[in-house]
Amino acid sequence: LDRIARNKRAALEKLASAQS
Amino acid sequence: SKPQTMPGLGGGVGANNTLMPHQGPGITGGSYAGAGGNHMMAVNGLSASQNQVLSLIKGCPDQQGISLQDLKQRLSGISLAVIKQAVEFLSNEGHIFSTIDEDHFKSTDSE
Repeated sequence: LDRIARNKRAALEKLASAQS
Repeated sequence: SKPQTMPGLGGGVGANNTLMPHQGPGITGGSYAGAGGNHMMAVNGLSASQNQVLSLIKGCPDQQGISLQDLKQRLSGISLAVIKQAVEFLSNEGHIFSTIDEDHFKSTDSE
C-alpha cells in the first residue's frame, strides 16, 4: 500500500508537469 | 512521433474538454464514425484505444486498481500489445499509475 501511495504521488506530479 | 496532449487551461483533466473533429456538413455523412481501432482519432490528445483504457481504469473502484488481464478481457477488440502501449503512454503522462505491481493500474483523476 505504501507503493500505491508513492506511485500515485509520482503520477500526480507527472500529470501536473505535463499540463504546465 | 510522440502524440502530445494539449495543455488545457484551467487544469481539469476531465472528459469535458474533448476535441471533436468538425467536418463540414454535406460531404458523405458519417464518414469517420467507423474507423475504429487505430491511433488516428485523437480525443483530448489520446487515441481511441487509449481513451477506452483510461475510462476503464477510471471506472474501477478497487484500491489496487485494475489488472492488465481485466483490461484485456473487457477490451476484447483491442490487442494486448495495444493495451500495454496505451497503459504505458497514460502512465508516462501521469493519468494512471501502477499499484501493487506493474500489472495493476489506477487513475489519478478519479477522485
